[in-house]
Amino acid sequence: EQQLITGIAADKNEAKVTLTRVADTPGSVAAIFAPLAEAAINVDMIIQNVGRDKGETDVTFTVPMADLTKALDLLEKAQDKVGYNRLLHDTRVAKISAVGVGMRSNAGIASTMFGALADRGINIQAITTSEIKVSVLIHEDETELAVRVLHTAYGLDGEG
Amino acid sequence: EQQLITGIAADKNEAKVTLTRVADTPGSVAAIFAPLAEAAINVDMIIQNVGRDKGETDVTFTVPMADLTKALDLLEKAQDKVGYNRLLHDTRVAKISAVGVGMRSNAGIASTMFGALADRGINIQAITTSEIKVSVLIHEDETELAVRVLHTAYGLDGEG
Ligand SMILES: C[C@@H](O)[C@H](N)C(=O)O
Ligand SMILES: C[C@@H](O)[C@H](N)C(=O)O
Repeated sequence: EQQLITGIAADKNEAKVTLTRVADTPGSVAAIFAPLAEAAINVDMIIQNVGRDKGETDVTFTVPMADLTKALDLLEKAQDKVGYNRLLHDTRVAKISAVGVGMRSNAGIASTMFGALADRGINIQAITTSEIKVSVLIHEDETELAVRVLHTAYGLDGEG
Repeated sequence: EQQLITGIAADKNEAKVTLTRVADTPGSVAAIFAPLAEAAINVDMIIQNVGRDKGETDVTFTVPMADLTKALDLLEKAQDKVGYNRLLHDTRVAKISAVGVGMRSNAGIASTMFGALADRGINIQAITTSEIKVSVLIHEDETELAVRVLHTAYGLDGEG
């Protein structure tokens, strides 16, 4: 398991944007990302979970700090077209990623990351994964601690 | 934009599992994925969005069909330890991914995908992204249509 992870990446330069209570019907996320694409805004993580019974769900994404104001402005203007309840944002987040190969075959990679962060009381705000990466959003003040404990947990610093 | 996408992948062999109202405190997701890791269950997408004010949030992940029963059984047994409200699952989903390079710099990739699916009335159940990929969960009956419209939308079939 440990040899699957090649590195831990941290990025404090991203801001988190969340639109709450977006209609869970075709076209909603298209209406959110079309103005952002037209303005050539860099979008990194996009997270949407399955909606509950109310027919709506939240959508979160991250942008570089430099693009935040523009993104918020565009989405405020698009509120009627998109249909959301609140537009929230938070600049005090960090994206922490465990990067490796063959992640898909192993819940252990994710479990190691979540366990190591939990042991130090670091709260996970959001999660997204791909075959090569598990990424979480945490509070930016915990970045250094998170990177350190994950290096140890995955045996990247020789102490694992 | 179109040259950034190299392919469209579809996987109907995954089942979606959602735990609702998980406590948004350190340790919750560690308690969910530890038993799955111990049982060597393959977990693919993991999606958790930012919790709303109630201090809880839903967690969704996908597993191969073959692992579903085992995963549900483990999580039912862990309900007290994890602390969740309902354990939901759905086998009639498909994961559709637009794969390419340099995604991070471009909301356009996501916007193209969401727009193409919306135009055909395909509802997006969940979203997760990485630098090389945008993945969505849709109803499995729409798989072939989704793959076809996305090939066209990204110019992969020469018609784009
Ligand atoms: C919530 C959002 O993803 C919606 N289901 C859509 O397809 O646009
Ligand atoms: C919801 C879950 O991610 C929780 N915040 C945790 O850190 O485990």
